[in-house]
Amino acid sequence: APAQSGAADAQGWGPPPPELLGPARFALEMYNRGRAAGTRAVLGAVRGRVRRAGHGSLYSLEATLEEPPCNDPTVCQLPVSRKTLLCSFEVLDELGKHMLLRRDCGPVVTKVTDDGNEALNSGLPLLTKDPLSQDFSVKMASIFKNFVTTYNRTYQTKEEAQWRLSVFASNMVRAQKIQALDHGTAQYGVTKFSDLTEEEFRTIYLNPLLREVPGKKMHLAKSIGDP
Amino acid sequence: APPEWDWRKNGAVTKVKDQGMCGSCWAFSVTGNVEGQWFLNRGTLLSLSEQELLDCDKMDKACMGGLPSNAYSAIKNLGGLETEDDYSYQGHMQACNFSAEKAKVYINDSVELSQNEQKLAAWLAKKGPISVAINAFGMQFYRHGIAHPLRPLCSPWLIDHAVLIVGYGNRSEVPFWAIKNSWGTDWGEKGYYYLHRGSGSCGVNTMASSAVVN
Repeated sequence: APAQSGAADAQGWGPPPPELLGPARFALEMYNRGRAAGTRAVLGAVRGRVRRAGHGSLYSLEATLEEPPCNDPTVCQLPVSRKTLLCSFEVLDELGKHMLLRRDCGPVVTKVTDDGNEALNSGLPLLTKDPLSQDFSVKMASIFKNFVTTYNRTYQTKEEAQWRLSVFASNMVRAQKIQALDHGTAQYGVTKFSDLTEEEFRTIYLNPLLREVPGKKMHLAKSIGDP
Repeated sequence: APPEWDWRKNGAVTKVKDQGMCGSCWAFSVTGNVEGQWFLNRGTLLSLSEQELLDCDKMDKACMGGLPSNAYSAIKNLGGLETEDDYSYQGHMQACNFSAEKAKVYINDSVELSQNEQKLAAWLAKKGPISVAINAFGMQFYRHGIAHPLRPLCSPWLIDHAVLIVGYGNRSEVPFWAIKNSWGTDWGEKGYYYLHRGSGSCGVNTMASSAVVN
């Protein structure tokens, strides 16, 4: 079913629109599963859209989660300051029953730097005091700049640049996972599609008809060498 | 089958093309196969039109996707394919502008090929490049090398991308299929994707087909 317009299709960030509240809370519940009280993340801003299909609805959500600070060595090996994560979730709601289909989270920063390069830096945890994540974001920003130069990317607004940087960063993590799970000799990493979400890539470049629709029946070719 | 084969070295493959922001992989896979069949059966390598299929193949859905078996049928019914130059690629669907007089190639039939990868290799070496459809898992970030994703991640049941096998061989004893993609030369190995051969990787053996040119 086409996506509903209106509240469920809210593009701006803000408190969850009523229709997205249920699935957003379910996603947060799944995220916090197994955590003790006081260590659970809190839901921040939510945006997203819903697609109706049959008896169910597929929610594609983007949410910020506030991770609490952690100084208890029994809980976290290194002290972690308060951290904001940018997450994307896909939640299927069928007859009132929720199912989490996908979860991707990565660090973001919520304050803007004053070094004049706001668009690219503000999407990364540059401002956190955590030296590890600072190093991470400096590297990521430089890789992203190379990507923008190599593939001649242009983004209309600062917000889009920020969004694409966060997509790029989470795609780098995805590429590493795919790399780890490939037992051939392939190398995965930055390509010209690295600033697209998985959903955008799938929708624009791939061809779901191939598995959904049986094509015309063809007769079987004779094998080579078959008399 | 010979231990390795590469139709790019035997003149049966045109340059890598770019489908742009359009789900028209099916058209590129089929034109690539017909280009090979026309070269091997009629002796001329022509670059053929995908736009004609986008516009005139009413069984398929242009940028929303399509099936090679439908496309072969459409080519037969239309009366052939024009060249890329005569009917150039736009990357989105337009009104059908095909004219039979301009068709440079025709096909007589199309066949489904075996799912046995050894038989596929033998068929390819003798008969030409093969249209296949695969699960595109990992291809968004593929840079080079022989891909061999874990089977659960690259299920042969979730086929979503049509491409063209142009050769096969071994690299450091790892068997591969050499696959011509349609995402331009600035993706993968100059536009080519190398996928593990012999393990049904990503469903590469599930939808192999070819046109027949008498």
